[in-house]
Amino acid sequence: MGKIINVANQKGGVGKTTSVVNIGTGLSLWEKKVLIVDFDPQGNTTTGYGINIKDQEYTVYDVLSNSVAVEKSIIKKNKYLHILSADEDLSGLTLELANDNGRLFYLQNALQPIRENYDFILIDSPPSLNLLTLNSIVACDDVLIPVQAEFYALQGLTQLIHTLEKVEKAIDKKVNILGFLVTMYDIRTSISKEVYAELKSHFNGLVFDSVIPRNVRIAEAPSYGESVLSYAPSSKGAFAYKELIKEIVERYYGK
Amino acid sequence: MGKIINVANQKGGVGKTTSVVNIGTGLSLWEKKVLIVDFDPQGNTTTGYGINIKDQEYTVYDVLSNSVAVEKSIIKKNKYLHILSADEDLSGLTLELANDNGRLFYLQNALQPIRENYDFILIDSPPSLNLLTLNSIVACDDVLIPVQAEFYALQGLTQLIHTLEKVEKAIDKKVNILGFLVTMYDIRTSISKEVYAELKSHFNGLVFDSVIPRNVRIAEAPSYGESVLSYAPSSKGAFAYKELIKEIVERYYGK
Ligand SMILES: Nc1ncnc2c1ncn2[C@@H]1O[C@H](COP(=O)(O)OP(=O)(O)OP(=O)(O)O)[C@@H](O)[C@H]1O
Ligand SMILES: Nc1ncnc2c1ncn2[C@@H]1O[C@H](COP(=O)(O)OP(=O)(O)OP(=O)(O)O)[C@@H](O)[C@H]1O
Ligand SMILES: [Mg+2]
Ligand SMILES: [Mg+2]
Repeated sequence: MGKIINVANQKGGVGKTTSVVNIGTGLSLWEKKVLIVDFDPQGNTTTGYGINIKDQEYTVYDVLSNSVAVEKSIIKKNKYLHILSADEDLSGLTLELANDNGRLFYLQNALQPIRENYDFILIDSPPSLNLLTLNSIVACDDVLIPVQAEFYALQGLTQLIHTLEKVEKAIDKKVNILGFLVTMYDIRTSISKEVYAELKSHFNGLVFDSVIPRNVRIAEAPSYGESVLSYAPSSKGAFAYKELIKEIVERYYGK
Repeated sequence: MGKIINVANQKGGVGKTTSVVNIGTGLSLWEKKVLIVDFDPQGNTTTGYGINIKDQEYTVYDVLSNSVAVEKSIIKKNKYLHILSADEDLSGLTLELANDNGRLFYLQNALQPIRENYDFILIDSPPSLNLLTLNSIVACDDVLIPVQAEFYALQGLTQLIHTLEKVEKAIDKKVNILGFLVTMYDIRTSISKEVYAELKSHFNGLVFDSVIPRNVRIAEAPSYGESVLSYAPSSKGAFAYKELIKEIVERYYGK
């Protein structure tokens, strides 16, 4: 199968890392083989899995910049869940590759040889539309776009769609939007309802039915290096991510 | 006076834009002359002031890239509050200036001639440590760092401090941290208390006494193009930002 899903949105703090960790772990609990790629120099996904970056010999930066074999850099959490970690060195890539004609294809080239070892590869992108995010857009099959249920969230979507279209023209390949995921939805506030309604009216069929509520268990889980599915399995947050995973699996494998 | 404060943190969604809008408007209500510089291609500060970017002839991009006079690009909201807007063109600057030796000084050079017209200039930086944020660090006197009271928030601070130190060496100038501002603090959650305690233990005297609570009025205000101070003056959010502004004014003008 080897489907590569890029979780991206240049708006900051919308739940990209949180979604990669919870969807990735969820799929592995359903016995899908999953590779998580932390592609943000902040390294939040790496920490979210309780990995101490100082213990890692190689990160995704070494794979792309120093041609270290990707197999040597992968951390095997268990049989179904592997992680390619990141640290601040990754931010050096943007300048290093600035004048390289093949700069858009570094991540794609690194993942191609191993993609058939996995059912899903999830990429956590940084909050920007720089060379790193362009690499993750080129490397993926589908883009999953988390949208926080708040005012500023809708504004950036046009820029993101523009960027996807620009990449499509530049590399002559279709970039597919898997869906828009509404996050941090608060049923008590009118702003959440308005943003959701606006998103549905603009992108209708592309909006996931599952909505992720604002839920403190989701925010607490990473401090224990866990996903909310194992940290608080009966919480509203865990339930919502489970429903979302069902939707994602149905999109790929059919009902 | 002409103090330039850069509100920066590469972690996304921590309240940079929200703090620039509410501190900036607050200072102008105290009859300080304020220039707000939106330096994020997302243009959230511009929208937060209800400005329709399509109506603007010039933005900060035109000032830096096409040498349009900064006076021509400034939007005068009222006598005490002026705004230099931004749009997605700004993201082109990073590539355009990549090989320019003076690339770190573009924003500083644009603001120098007008800084004495204002008591405060506030810069809203994007969620990254790219050329735009390096420009805003070089251009400012002080950096104000919003820190969300959540797990991932502390992780990025070391990278940010590293970057400030690197800039100091590169341009041989002291970069001063005005303070760390705790945002979206939720008294009901232990994670907020833990992050606050951790921040105090690391940076003690540099943490503002005022803490901004998570408050729905703060999130609603930008959809009306207002600051929380005018949108919901008796809310907990407005009270907290007023307390913060008192602290900032005391730091600059004395008690
Ligand atoms: N549904 C939710 N309910 C409550 N808190 C959440 C939820 N989703 C994410 N969070 C918290 O909100 C913050 C932002 O989420 P996260 O870091 O995943 O966003 P991001 O888009 O990856 O940010 P960045 O743009 O910096 O990469 C984190 O502290 C996270 O724990
Ligand atoms: N104290 C608060 N209480 C509730 N909501 C808040 C608070 N501060 C900010 N918000 C909301 O949280 C979201 C993120 O805030 P904001 O956009 O200001 O962060 P930012 O750091 O500028 O994000 P970016 O990294 O994308 O530039 C916004 O929807 C904003 O309205
Ligand atoms: Mg993230
Ligand atoms: Mg912002």
